[in-house]
Amino acid sequence: MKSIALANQKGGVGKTTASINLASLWAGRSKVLLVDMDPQGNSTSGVGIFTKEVKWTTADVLEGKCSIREAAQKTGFANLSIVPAHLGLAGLEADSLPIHRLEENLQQIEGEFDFVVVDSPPSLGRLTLNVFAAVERVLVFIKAGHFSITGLEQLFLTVVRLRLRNVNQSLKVLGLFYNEAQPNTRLHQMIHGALSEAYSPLILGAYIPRNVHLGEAQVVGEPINFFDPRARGYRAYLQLAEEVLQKW
Amino acid sequence: MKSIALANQKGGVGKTTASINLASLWAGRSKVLLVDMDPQGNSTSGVGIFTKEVKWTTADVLEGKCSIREAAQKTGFANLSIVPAHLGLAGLEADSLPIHRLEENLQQIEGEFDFVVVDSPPSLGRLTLNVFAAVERVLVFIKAGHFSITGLEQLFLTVVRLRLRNVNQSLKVLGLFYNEAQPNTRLHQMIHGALSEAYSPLILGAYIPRNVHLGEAQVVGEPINFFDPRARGYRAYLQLAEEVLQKW
Ligand SMILES: Nc1ncnc2c1ncn2[C@@H]1O[C@H](COP(=O)(O)OP(=O)(O)OP(=O)(O)O)[C@@H](O)[C@H]1O
Ligand SMILES: Nc1ncnc2c1ncn2[C@@H]1O[C@H](COP(=O)(O)OP(=O)(O)OP(=O)(O)O)[C@@H](O)[C@H]1O
Ligand SMILES: [Mg+2]
Ligand SMILES: [Mg+2]
Repeated sequence: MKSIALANQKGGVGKTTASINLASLWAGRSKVLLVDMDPQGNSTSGVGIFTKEVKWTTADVLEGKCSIREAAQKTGFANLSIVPAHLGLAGLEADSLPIHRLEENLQQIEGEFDFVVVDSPPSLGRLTLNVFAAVERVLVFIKAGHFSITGLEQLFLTVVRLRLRNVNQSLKVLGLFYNEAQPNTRLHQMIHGALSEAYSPLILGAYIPRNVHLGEAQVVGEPINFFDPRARGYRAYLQLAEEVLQKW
Repeated sequence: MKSIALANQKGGVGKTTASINLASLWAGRSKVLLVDMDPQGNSTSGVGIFTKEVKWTTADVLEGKCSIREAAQKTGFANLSIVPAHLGLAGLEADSLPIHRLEENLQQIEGEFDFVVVDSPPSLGRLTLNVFAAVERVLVFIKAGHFSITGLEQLFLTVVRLRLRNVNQSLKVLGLFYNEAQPNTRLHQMIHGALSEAYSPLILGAYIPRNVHLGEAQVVGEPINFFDPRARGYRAYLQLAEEVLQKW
């Protein structure tokens, strides 16, 4: 069972959009579980699950009120299940949440899914630490902007610290990935130049252009491969889904 | 002393960019204090303040290690001071932070500044509650996307709850404001249609277009009026700065 988290404590870089679309593309050939670890519940509403249809949430799983198997519910998309999030999850951001809770739960369903994709909140708090303790790969989404860079150092420090403290020996940053990329602008080239110095081997070749259909798909609660397979955003996510598997 | 917070728990909508640019524009005629309440410290680096130049931070003020007057430091821009943030602020997100801490500190400097502009983190946790308890106006930045809408209800509920619990009687949402707006797209029109039903009188007329110079300015640590006063983004922020004062 491959497990990957989309992470970046910088807000609005595309973590949720990527979680939904990568999970849905991999669900074409495999069984995929999407875990929404963001109290905003954007992955949950992004695949068309609304609050009244939710029985158990990620918070219930982390608090031990139910098993992850019970909380995982089918979506309207074949082979794609989700553990939905709800605002109550924000209450678990406090330091009392044991760091291995998500990991313990994922171990119980080892082999029942081929992929687990985890969408994380825009912070490096207790919820994200739980995510990093539970997965084997982290994909870092970046929107080319100054603040993406200042946050990356902190993100990498967090990953290294978790490895050093033996919290998760197999945790590896799979790669950095540009979203809403405009490679021809001076800003993008400035940012890319700065990032290449420190992270060059990790920067993936593929990137996702700005594409309004990606946003439209979320209004109707569908992944892009269902909403509009002709969209530029769809083709870019196909490339990303392939490259991530190659670099695993 | 007028006080305003830029808020939206949705990440990456433009809170920091707006905090810096509005503070800088108002500093043209008034004395302005920018308070960075986001542990990412993006407002701090966005006005060119780097970690080694920082003596006291927002966390020190909230923990009572120094007064806000001691922590407020001059920036390279006339009449603009900042209380800088540092990652350590994330540790205060826990429930033990008394809700009136920031308010008590701002009261000590009543009259020493004409404006206080507060940049908040992408969450509705303890830090943002401290912000809402301390300011009189909230400006909600929105990036036209599905997830902006789902989060707004929660934001308004939080504001109403603080008023009902007598935490801050003068707290008012000044308005909703579109950032990186593309008014001619179907997505923008869909989102605007949905938002108008619920929030119509609050939606401001002016909006900020997508403008790469706004991102470039942050790489060099300057507000847009210093970096490039010919930029489209600058003119849009001038309009916003005026409209906010009119609607105060
Ligand atoms: N390539 C793209 N082109 C156009 N719009 C995009 C693209 N990627 C993401 N978006 C839009 O940008 C907004 C932010 O994306 P998203 O919500 O996925 O980011 P996030 O990192 O999950 O945010 P948060 O930090 O709040 O969890 C959404 O409205 C989404 O529809
Ligand atoms: N109108 C705009 N045009 C182009 N780029 C913009 C615009 N507004 C903001 N940006 C860029 O978008 C990114 C997100 O903006 P910003 O950091 O201000 O959002 P935020 O809401 O403060 O994010 P966070 O939730 O992480 O605190 C930044 O890289 C910024 O430079
Ligand atoms: Mg998200
Ligand atoms: Mg910010």
